[in-house]
Amino acid sequence: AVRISLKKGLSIRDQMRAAGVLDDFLKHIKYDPVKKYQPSQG
Amino acid sequence: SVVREPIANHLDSSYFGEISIGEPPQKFLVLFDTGSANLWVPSTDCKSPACFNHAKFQPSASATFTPRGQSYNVSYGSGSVTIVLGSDTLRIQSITVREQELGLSQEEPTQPFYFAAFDGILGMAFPSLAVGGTATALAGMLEQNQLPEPVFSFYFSRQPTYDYGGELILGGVDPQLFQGDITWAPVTQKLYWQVALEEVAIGQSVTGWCGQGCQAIVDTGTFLLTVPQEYIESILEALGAQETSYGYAVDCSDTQSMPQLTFGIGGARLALPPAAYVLNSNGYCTLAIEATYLPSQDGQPLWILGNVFLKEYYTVFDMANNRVGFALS
Repeated sequence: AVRISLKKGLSIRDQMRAAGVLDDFLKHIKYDPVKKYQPSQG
Repeated sequence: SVVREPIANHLDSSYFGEISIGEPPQKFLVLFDTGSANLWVPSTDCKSPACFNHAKFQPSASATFTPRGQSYNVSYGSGSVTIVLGSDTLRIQSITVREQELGLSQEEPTQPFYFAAFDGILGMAFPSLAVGGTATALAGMLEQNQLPEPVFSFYFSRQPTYDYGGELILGGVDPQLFQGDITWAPVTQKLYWQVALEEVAIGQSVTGWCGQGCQAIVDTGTFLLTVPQEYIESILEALGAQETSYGYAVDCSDTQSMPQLTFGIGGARLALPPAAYVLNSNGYCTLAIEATYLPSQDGQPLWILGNVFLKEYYTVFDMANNRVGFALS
């Protein structure tokens, strides 16, 4: 088997917060983690 | 076709590893994501800011690249990434997949990807989820006999550092990385690595929320533990959390005495201690929990077991028997 070491970077959320753009970004999307799983739409 | 995959879902993801594509190999850092099924990386054609600070694939520099031409719009909720399909040699250490289909982003307007520590995504969900019906990297590995066993497993460190957040093992299981037996649960819907959640308990009391059944998606591309919105208030109350602009805040000094959360999966009870679900950021403690608003496709409450859960449980994805295994890591 092949072992891939995973790095753990700062999350995008932390990076955007540090850049001061997170709140504004999240205001503009209706954030729901489940949207990721919506079936493909044709 | 368009797959709704909100960029926000990757807002918290930050575990990534190295792959290479093409001949000579061009290297990329990718998120290994069991919650999606496409392999895609930025390309030199992409002029969006999000591509500026990421590695970009140069098709003309690869002797083995074949353009496929089709273009797809992979929607990320707040924006969309336009990818053009092609195929080339994919390498992950000693694994080589020839003519692996992949997406090359042409335009990546979504702001968060500008901040991502990774360049692209290697999806590890089922082929039926892949935009454009492209063959997944895992299917390519199986077809080209690149894996000794048709399984892969994830270990996420409880004390991650930049250089070591955990391990992905392609083609096997490492007994060094877990203790006790593996509890297996069958996949209930072959799109995602989705299993039945039989019950949820807070401390000693069983909540009864899954009396009519619940579903849980095991997703390495989601950081938090996500809870159906109808239960979030009850959980916050049971855990003594307050909603703030930074999330669900708790008193750090209470962490030790907070109840464990227990998930009934595959006939076993998988406990999540407060040390696992409370994030302490410079003395400010929040719950590593967030709400979901949409049910699973069969209408049952849908939970997402993200990295927060996967740090406690070494997880095995069995592609031959379509089942997920959990063992205390």
